Amino acid sequence: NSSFLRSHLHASSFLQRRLSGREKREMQREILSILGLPGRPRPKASAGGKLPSSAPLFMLDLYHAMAREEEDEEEDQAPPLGRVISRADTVMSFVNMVEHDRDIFYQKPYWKEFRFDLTQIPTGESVTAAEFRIYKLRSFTRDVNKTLHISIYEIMKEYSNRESDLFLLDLQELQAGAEGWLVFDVTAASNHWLVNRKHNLGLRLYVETDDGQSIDPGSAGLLGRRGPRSKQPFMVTFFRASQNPVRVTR
Amino acid sequence: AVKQLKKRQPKKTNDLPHPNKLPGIFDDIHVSEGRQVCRRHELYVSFQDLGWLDWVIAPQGYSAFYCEGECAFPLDSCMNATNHAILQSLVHLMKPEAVPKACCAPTKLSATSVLYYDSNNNVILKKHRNMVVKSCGCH
Repeated sequence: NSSFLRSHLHASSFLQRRLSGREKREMQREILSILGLPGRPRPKASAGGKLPSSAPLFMLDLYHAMAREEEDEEEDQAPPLGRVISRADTVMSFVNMVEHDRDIFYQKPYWKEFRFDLTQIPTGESVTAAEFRIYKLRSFTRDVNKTLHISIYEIMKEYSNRESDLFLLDLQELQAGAEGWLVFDVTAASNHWLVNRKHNLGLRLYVETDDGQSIDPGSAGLLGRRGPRSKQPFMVTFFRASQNPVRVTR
Repeated sequence: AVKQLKKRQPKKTNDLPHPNKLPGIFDDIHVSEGRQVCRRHELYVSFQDLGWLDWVIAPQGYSAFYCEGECAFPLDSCMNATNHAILQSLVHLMKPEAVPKACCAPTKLSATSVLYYDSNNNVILKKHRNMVVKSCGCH
């Protein structure tokens, strides 16, 4: 059928034609605009020449889980993911920018501080949840059956002559011998930081025993910036679009 | 009204037996009198070809489906058309100046996600709802 061939050839030549430089740039601009980006991001390679990997690995797992959920939805199966993840339009992971330790070389109480830059958050979206994730190794220095109380605080105000004002965000109890990722709910802190960005003084983590004795987080097995790249602490924030994005006519 | 013997009707749906949603570079091709009927086309956008794999983590590319073709009466038996589109196509035949043809447009959309680095090495997973055309039809 000549009309069939004509239409088929027309479509094939359209699809196989190479894009000119200008068309390619226009297509790149169009896709960046859909992603809500002003330009192409330029991620910086870290000192070792490789990017930090714990957050990307976690996010890649999340990407695959979301893709599976989308396929399941098409087949009318129940969504396997939690409500927060299923309803999220954007999920962002934040690399730890600063880490301060008050370890065994200082006086008690011991703590670890982390800071995340939330200035690049998407506009027109609201935070539905935020998590701080930190990896814990088995603690070999103490009784593995001993209970540890790990608490995470938002630093509200810092003083030069006295202890900082803190706000308790989340608390977990686990055995010293436990190993794996610990997840703390830091939604309240991320909401404060989004409302007032200069109030972002970071998070502080304490470890205590049942009898209230302070323990150095490092010796309790909690890994910081000096840990392996795949086990470095990071923060994840879930966003939901407050309204449908208005697309500019192009 | 005359009461007729009722036959058990199948569940009412706009999805006809063979919805036009086959994957591939071309979906099912229907050509009627030299005109291409409404169907789904694929235009694959490769992030690799765009040189973006330094910041786009996944996917490697994106199937940008679109709907194109004519909604001319009689509508193809395989076509995913609304009842209104069938009526509109008929009325268009009678009054082509007053009533336009039904439009070839997506009948089903699904979400897609993109995972990428920003300039601060943060990782962003963005879900775009109603982004991928799953099937086309006459509206």
